[in-house]
Amino acid sequence: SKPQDRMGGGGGVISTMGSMSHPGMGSMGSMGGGYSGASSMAANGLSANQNQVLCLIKSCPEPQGISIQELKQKLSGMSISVIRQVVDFLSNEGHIFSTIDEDHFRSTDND
Amino acid sequence: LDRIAKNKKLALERLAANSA
Repeated sequence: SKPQDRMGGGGGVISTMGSMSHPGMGSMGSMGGGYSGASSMAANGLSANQNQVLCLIKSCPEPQGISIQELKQKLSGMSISVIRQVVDFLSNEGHIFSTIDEDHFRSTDND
Repeated sequence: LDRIAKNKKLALERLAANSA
């Protein structure tokens, strides 16, 4: 016979770890893991800047890729040096690669 | 261009290494 006093015992656990819901992050299902919940992070663990750059590179139709200058134009709030850091990171990760020269980049997952 | 193909191959290898 267990006393069923489930209510109130143990003193108010007030934590902020509520919502376990990550509503439809859609698109890339295979990645999973490592989602830490920081607001500047997307599902794939990249920062907002990194995602924007990756997104632009992915959306570029040119066979030689998109240039740093074009990225800079489209991301007017981002400086060249930040963009360079980002493409550097992304190419280290293998998401993108430089094409005709070190100023042009393409994504690995758009053929 | 050969360089593009080569870099792409490298990148794909990196990607594979990273996701492994």
